[in-house]
Order: sequence, then C-alpha cells, then structure tokens
Amino acid sequence: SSSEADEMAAALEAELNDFM
Amino acid sequence: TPNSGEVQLTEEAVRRYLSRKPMTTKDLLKKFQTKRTGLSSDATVNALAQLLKRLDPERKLIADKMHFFLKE
Repeated sequence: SSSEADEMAAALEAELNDFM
Repeated sequence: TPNSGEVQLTEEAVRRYLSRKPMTTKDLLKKFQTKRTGLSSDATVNALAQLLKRLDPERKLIADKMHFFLKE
C-alpha cells in the first residue's frame, strides 16, 4: 500500500539522516 | 516463497538505476518492492541504507526533493 511505502521511505531517510 | 527472487536488491542493481536518472528514496523503494524481492520491509530499508552509504551517490534537490544519482 502507499502508506507502507511512505513508512519505508521515512525509515530509510531516518537511516540516511547524517548522509542526506 | 513463490514470488521471491524476481528482483534482486544488489549494489549492481542500485548502481544501474542511479546511473540512469536521479531518484528519491521512494523511487528506489518502488524498484525493490518487497513482493518482488521477497525481502521484509526492514531488510529492504537496511539493505538500501547500507548500499547508498557505500555507493555515496551525488545528491541533487529537484522540486524540493532530495534525489540521488551516480555519474558515469
């Protein structure tokens, strides 16, 4: 679902926090 | 599972996508949907995070969104 995609994107961006 | 392995989340695959055009995290996640790779959501997020850190792609803001891309 799109909400799961949103959650995964948020989690990935959190993982990449320093990097981004 | 029957649907696993159709798409593989590898460094080479990520490199190929990012060499073609700038992509957001959401664009990349769409290319490696869990139903296609057979990976869990957590495994997908962790693998993409590690691969992006290793590939260290260029970053560019397009329409206020961070995009990653690799130069040839």
